[in-house]
Order: sequence, then C-alpha cells, then structure tokens
Amino acid sequence: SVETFNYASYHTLDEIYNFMDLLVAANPNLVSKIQIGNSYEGRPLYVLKFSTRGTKRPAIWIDTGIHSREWVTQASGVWFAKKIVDSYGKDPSLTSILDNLDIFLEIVTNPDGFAFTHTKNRMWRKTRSINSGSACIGVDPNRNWDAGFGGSGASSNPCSETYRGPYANSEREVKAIVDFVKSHGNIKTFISIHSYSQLLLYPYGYTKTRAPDYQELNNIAKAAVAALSSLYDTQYRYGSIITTIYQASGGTIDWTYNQGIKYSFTFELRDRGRYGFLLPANQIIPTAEETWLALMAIMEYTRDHPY
Amino acid sequence: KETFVGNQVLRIFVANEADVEKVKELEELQELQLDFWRGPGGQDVPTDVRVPFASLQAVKIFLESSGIRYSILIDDLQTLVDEEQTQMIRQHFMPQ
Repeated sequence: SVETFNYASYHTLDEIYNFMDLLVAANPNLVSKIQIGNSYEGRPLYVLKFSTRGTKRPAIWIDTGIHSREWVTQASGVWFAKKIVDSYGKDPSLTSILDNLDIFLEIVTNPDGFAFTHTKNRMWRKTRSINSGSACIGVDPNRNWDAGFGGSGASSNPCSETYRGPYANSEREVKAIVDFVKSHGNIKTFISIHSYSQLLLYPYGYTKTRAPDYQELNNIAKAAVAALSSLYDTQYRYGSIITTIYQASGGTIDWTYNQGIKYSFTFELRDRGRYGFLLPANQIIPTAEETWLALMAIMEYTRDHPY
Repeated sequence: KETFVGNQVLRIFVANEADVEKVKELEELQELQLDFWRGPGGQDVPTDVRVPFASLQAVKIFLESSGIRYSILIDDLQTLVDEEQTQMIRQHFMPQ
C-alpha cells in the first residue's frame, strides 16, 4: 500500500508504476493517472494529476527523471506524490494551492532509459531510440526541445551523451510533453528536476540574452533556495542556466519559457560532492524534504501572482 | 550488464578560459569514451567526468601536462554500483 511503500529506497519502473496505481486507488477524489503517450520502446508515459475540481484550471507541472540515471529525482518524485496527498486538507498552504491550481507530476519522464539503468547500464542518461546511420543509441532529451535547437552546448554526434537528436521533438518522451503542454494551454509553472549539482536555474541556457522576467525569476529562485537551505543547510546556487553552469541549447525550460510559461525552473538536486548519480538511498528522504520546501515556495508564488 | 570496474570519476577544476577550452578538447576525443557527468562549464562549477579504466592514464597525463587541477571524486565506480544494488536488495527483504 502507499502507507507501507518504502520511500527511502530506490525502486524499479514497475514498482513506481504500481505505486502510482496504489496512490490513485487510495485517493480517487484527488489523484488521477493520465497517459500522455508512449516511449520509444512502447512503455506508457504516465502523469499524475492532482486536482480538487473537474474543470480545467491553471496548473503547475513538475517532472523528474528525464535523465534516467539521476535516480534521486524519480525517488523524490514518488515522495512528492505522497506528500501532496498527505498535505491536502492538513497543510493550509498546499490546500490553498490545490484549491486554485492543478498539479501535474511526471515521475518517470524517460522510462526506457530508467529501465535500462536497472538492467544493463546504471549510467545511462539518454533515451533509447535508434539513431539512423549510427551504432550509438539514444538522444539527450534535455537537448531535444525547440529552443535554440542545434546551437552550442549540445552535440550533433549520436555517440555523445549530449546528442541533441536529428530534429527538435524527435524523442517521443519530449514530444508527449510538448503536445500535452500545448493542448492544456494553461500551465503557469513548469519545474523540471535533475541531479546532482545543487542548483536552481531559470532560462536561458542557449543564449546569454537575459529572459524578460529575469529579475522576478531571480527573486523567486532566491526565496526558494533560502527555503530549501533552511532544513539541512544544503548550499544551492541559483541563476540562469548559461551564467550559472554552462551553455546548453535545446533545453526543456527554455522551450517552456518561450512558450509563455513564465515560472520555468530546473533543479539540480543535492549531492554534497561525493557520489554523483549514486547518491545513497538514505539521502532520498532528506533530499525530497528540502526540495519540497523550494517547490512550495515556487507554487505559493504561482498561487499569489497569477498572470 | 555493463560494469564499471576500474572506472574513476574525476573532478576537474579549471582556472581560466584556456583550461575550459582544454577540457572541451578532451570532450571531443571520442576514443577515450569519456562520460561527462557535469560540464565542461565555467570556472565556478567543477567538471565531473567518468573515465573508463583504459583511458585513465591518458586523461590524467593530459590534465597534468596542461596544468589543470583535478581530484578523484569516485575511486572505483563499480564498488558504488554494487553497494547500491546490495542496498536495494536488502530493502526489498526488510519489513517496512
């Protein structure tokens, strides 16, 4: 059950998908599961929808696990899902957020890659699509979006870990989100979660040009990082992608921002400098807990500053 | 199942733009089969790179001869992967 599920352990894709079903069954009036497409290898792409009303409302999108080897992100996504159902009706702030906005949560954004990390190659990052004319498999789904696609900070070599793909949205896992975001049309906040550099980033990654909402995004990030650090004193940096970490074209939140989703952020969760993608399982819950505080700060801002 | 025996993860600290360019050169050398976990970026964020055992000497010599500072973030990646696997199995057989 969702009560006995071990949130302090890493889980396989099947276990996470079973967890989603359990969560929906236990909270039918709050949570539903939507399939937004299929992966390259035919696995369903599921999104959990947290909503207190039937009508379409402004929404917050959160995704984890687009880079499959970043296991702490999928594990945190599971924890967030449980936290939302536990908090609704008890935590006044989360309750008021859900009374005004829907939350969409895609826990395993790259299921083919995630399954591959459990069976064949723990360090797999990309999708599992076959590249025509190359023996190398997969595309970096965080270089495959239609925002500066093909520019600096992405590779044209299919054997590279940052291979951008043959064209924007070539990856089904990316296209499914693009289609969903466009068809929904009222997503106000988009948060894409990665690991492990302890950063909270906002657009842009493909250009040094400042985002028009730079100052506001910077203020939100500052507040969110302060909330995060208040729990375990984990030190985060924040800023635009290109100035804070490195140039990256074709990135997720550059596309969402250009699509009109003003509150577009991407996280790099904790590592503390020792483990990279192999963060020990005993750090899953502390990571999720501190990240939740930052997520709440961003979601509260969204609720209080509609546009 | 791919193993990572003898693979190390190096943390590279660049001091200037010339160092960044050198690390980018390294990234272009496909025969080394390097897996850049992070970067190469700017001076504020270190670059982390997984180096297969067969490429370790070449990479370390390249960095040292270029005067670029680095440290070993993960000494043997497979050991950590094994620990993770053991922990997952143990968790599955323990009462919650």
